[in-house]
Amino acid sequence: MSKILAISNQKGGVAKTTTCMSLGAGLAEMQQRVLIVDLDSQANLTLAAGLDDHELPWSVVDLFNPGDGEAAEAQANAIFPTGMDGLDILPADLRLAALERYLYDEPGYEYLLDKILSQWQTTYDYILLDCPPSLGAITLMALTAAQMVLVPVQCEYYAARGLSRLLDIVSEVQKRTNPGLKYHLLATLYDRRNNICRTVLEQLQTHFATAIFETVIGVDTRLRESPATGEPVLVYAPRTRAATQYRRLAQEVQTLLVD
Amino acid sequence: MSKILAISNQKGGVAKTTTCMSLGAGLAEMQQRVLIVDLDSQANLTLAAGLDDHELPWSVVDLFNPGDGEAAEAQANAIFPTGMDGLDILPADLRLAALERYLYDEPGYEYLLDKILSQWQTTYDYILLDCPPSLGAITLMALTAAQMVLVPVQCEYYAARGLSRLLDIVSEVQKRTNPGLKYHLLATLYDRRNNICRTVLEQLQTHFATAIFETVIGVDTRLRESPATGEPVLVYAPRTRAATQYRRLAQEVQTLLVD
Ligand SMILES: Nc1ncnc2c1ncn2[C@@H]1O[C@H](COP(=O)(O)OP(=O)(O)OP(=O)(O)O)[C@@H](O)[C@H]1O
Ligand SMILES: Nc1ncnc2c1ncn2[C@@H]1O[C@H](COP(=O)(O)OP(=O)(O)OP(=O)(O)O)[C@@H](O)[C@H]1O
Ligand SMILES: [Mg+2]
Ligand SMILES: [Mg+2]
Repeated sequence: MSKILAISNQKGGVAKTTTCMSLGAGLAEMQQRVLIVDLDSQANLTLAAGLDDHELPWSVVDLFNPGDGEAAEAQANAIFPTGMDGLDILPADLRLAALERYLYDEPGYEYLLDKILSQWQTTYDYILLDCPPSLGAITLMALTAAQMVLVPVQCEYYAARGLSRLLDIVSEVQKRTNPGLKYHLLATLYDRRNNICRTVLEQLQTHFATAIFETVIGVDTRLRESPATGEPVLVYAPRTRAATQYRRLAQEVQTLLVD
Repeated sequence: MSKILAISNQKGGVAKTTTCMSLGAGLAEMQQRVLIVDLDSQANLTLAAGLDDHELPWSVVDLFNPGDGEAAEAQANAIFPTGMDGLDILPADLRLAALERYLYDEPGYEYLLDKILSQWQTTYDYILLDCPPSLGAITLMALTAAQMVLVPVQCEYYAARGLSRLLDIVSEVQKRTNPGLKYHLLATLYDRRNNICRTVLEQLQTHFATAIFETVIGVDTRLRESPATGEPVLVYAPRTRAATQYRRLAQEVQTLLVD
């Protein structure tokens, strides 16, 4: 059974995509078979994996409303290798934005992604879902399919306020469509020279003591550079601080999600 | 007639809210009467202006589907002062997310915001619209109401790729609902020590030569701190580099939008 992890926060630019890519690579380095799924119509994860979202013959969208003959074909072809062994990607394209609007009219749409991913339950040890910066139908599907939601939180003023909103949604999902959903915060873009950062981190560690990763991801310009190379930072710059931190995170995730 | 400026980019965390607040303050300092409008259900602009989105009796949402008696009351009460002379705010609250879903079923919804704002056309010289990190119905309304869209762009790999998508939407809006819409890019979170930043900025300045502001907003930790004070950085730390840069931007905007 794959362990499914959603990576979500409606606050923009907090390193959701960077975490999905880097954590995926960290788990693959530990010989885990990993699928990363791009659920954002911006297709940043697809880009970071070296693919071109304008040129793809298939994407995650084709799995949602396949015509009869297409279902089998889409499922067989929508997964692509990344430059790294053990790390595959189910990419996104523009059509994802239109899909979200059509989902609202489908009763029970929350379970659609879980059904689609179930066909790869024995192929992958981990499936990581990169969510868009919103709390719409796409994110609700991801939260319904996941055992855990990893919430990247930048240590800044807005971030702490936005959390209560996201955690309200998580408890909605626990009540309605996924009682087993857990959440865990990850402090990202941490700059130890900045007072606000230090204060917010301390508040988060006190307030969420049992639901926050010990690993803190510091600011590291290598993480800004790696998307342009189409490689995860663990491959592009394996000995930098960020690569080490994401390896440590991968170990924490493995311990936390053990059966 | 108010000049209406939308501040939009679907990429998250590129300083849309920070620019709306700081540019608004810069224009107010030049004796312009300015209204900033929070169109993001995260309500970060509302927070940055020192208001609490959970406690507000009225917000922008009440202007969209007022019950009969409420319309006049909402319009009379939904605008709040900020701590700065000449700068008012029309705040957001959570209900904005649900509003977006209901708009899709309303034919001609794109024009609703323009109609609502027209009642303040002679009250304010400038109306600045802070958009959410998405290209849904709320952003389409803002682009339909605006004379210009200011696109904050962080000098990073994903940002340059996301631009073509946003500019496609802008040309859609120009064809369908707002032929006079112009756009102008603003480089934000610029870090001159970072190679990627320098390269992306040069590419943007070459590629968009006539549609990019000369002012570049550098990374400045004062901008991270000011939201917690409920004051614009021009008030909180008036002599920092960021405050000076946003004042220069306000002058460029005035020149560009002159009748
Ligand atoms: N630890 C870090 N240090 C420095 N830069 C980082 C770090 N993590 C991410 N970044 C950079 O910050 C920017 C935002 O990260 P990213 O795009 O992963 O965030 P996101 O939450 O996925 O954004 P969106 O809300 O648009 O989906 C990117 O340019 C990325 O390269
Ligand atoms: N020039 C700057 N220097 C340093 N920090 C900045 C600068 N501009 C903005 N910030 C900080 O970066 C973070 C993101 O900015 P902001 O929230 O304004 O972006 P946004 O585009 O509105 O995000 P969202 O997509 O979530 O609406 C905030 O913590 C803000 O304080
Ligand atoms: Mg992302
Ligand atoms: Mg914002």
